[in-house]
Amino acid sequence: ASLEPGPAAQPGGRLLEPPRAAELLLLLSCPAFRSQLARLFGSKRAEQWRFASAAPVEEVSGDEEEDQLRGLGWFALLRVQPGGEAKGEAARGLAVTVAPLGAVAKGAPLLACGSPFGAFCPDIFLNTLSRGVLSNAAGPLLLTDARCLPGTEGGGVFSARSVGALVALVAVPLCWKASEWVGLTLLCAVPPLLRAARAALTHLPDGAALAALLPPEVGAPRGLPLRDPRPPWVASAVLVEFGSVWGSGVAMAPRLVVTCRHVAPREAAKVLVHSATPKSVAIWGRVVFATQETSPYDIAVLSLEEDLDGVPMPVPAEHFQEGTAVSVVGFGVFGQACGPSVTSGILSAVVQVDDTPVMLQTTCAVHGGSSGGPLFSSPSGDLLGIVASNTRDNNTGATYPHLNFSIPITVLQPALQQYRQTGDLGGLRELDHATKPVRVVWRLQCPLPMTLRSKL
Amino acid sequence: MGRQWGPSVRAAAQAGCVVSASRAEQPEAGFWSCSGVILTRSPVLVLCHGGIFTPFLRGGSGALTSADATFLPADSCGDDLRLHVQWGPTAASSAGRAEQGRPGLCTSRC
Repeated sequence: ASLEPGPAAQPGGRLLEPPRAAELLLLLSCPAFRSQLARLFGSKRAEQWRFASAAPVEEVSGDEEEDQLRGLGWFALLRVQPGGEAKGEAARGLAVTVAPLGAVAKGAPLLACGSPFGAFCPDIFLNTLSRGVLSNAAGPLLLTDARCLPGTEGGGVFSARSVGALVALVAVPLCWKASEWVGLTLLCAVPPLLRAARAALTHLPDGAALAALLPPEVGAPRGLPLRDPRPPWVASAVLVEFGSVWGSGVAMAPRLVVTCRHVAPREAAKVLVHSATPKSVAIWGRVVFATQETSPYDIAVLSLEEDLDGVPMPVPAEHFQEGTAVSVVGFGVFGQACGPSVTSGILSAVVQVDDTPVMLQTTCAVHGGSSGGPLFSSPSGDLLGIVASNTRDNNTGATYPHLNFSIPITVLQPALQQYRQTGDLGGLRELDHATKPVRVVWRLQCPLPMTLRSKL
Repeated sequence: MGRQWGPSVRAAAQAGCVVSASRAEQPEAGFWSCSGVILTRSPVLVLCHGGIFTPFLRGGSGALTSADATFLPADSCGDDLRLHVQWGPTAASSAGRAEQGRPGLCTSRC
């Protein structure tokens, strides 16, 4: 996702209408949004999450921070004073169409439009665009990996498909979890806000007329379906629970899941695998294989006691193209509190040894809890690899979600095929004997004393 | 940005705006601002973030905490609240330039 000036950009700054005086009609809130906010970010976790807020930056006490958390879910309906419209402008009614809640699927592209730093230099920053996908949804609380900066709170987020309908407003542009920048933006879906506005406007003298003007939730004007087809590959991501540890995994066959060794390290141990789509199920399984700690390939293979019914099985890729649009699906950030999150980016590097890909890097946002999850090619849906880690600088403690490392599926596929067809683990055991050049490539993964360590 | 983004880029550019809130008696205190979306053109109704109104709430931010409140009336904010909305050019309108912002922000050379 990147910030790009909108089409109206002129050399030497944007042309702007002069500022127009406005009046506050209502302050609006969506209780469902705020309860999801409190569920996912509130209570004892509050101390882990930090948010950029629209209020001037000042030291806040714990209580004020709790207040700030609750205040995050408030929006305002304004009326601009008449006068100053350009000729002909008055004749135009709706400025936007609004997508119904739930109309946009996880993984579908979104476009955020906001003005970093608000009204501070609008000739430079007005309506700056940022692209991403719908990463997750919990009721009206939506998440996108489109990058937004302070000042874009309240900016619109639009569906990228045919009608460009308004989907949500930016609620919290930046959030940090335990001082790690998450790279996800919190959004509030617009339909519940407009419903709250219509109900509240009845309390104002001319409220009914104003309520009638508000944009309704519509499909595409020409009857085209608005709902994005959900990319099938989102459903193959599963959550793997091993004792008190959890991570992500990918279903390769109805009873075969691949994850990371550091998620399920002990062979023969029992694990519980959760799948959310097509329905929420939890199935017991066993670790049939896990690479050694010393292996550069951080991989474990799970055999389930029942089929994962209805879960689409991914098609393993055979080639990799740097620059390809990719998506990562995993249970990072929210774990079991939400279904899997989708983040998007590009395949930023394919590292090879003797012309064989042994490491993939992407610009997707990858967080703790995502390891073991699938990396897909967005255009084809093919499975490219298994996410193993993001990057952490042990000197500063900073984590870089958008620089992460995956194991190419081509490294695993022959051995997985052999195991599926014959039950023979021989091919998988070979992963413990990777050549020295491969170890060198993955050296940041292994725990070395006093050097940079990269692990989720 | 590619054909698939055409309608949403147009919609965003047409609907995007910035909202600033300041105190009538203390313009020198500066302003709070955020982004917003123009919902309708006539009258111009705008939806924006509520965070910039917190400093103006008569009852302080505590007024925002009741869990099931869905709205607060306009008079929850003090009378000294002044609001301005600014947007880009819309069809056929001519527009002037914004005054220059304060030099508090600069692009840092890498």
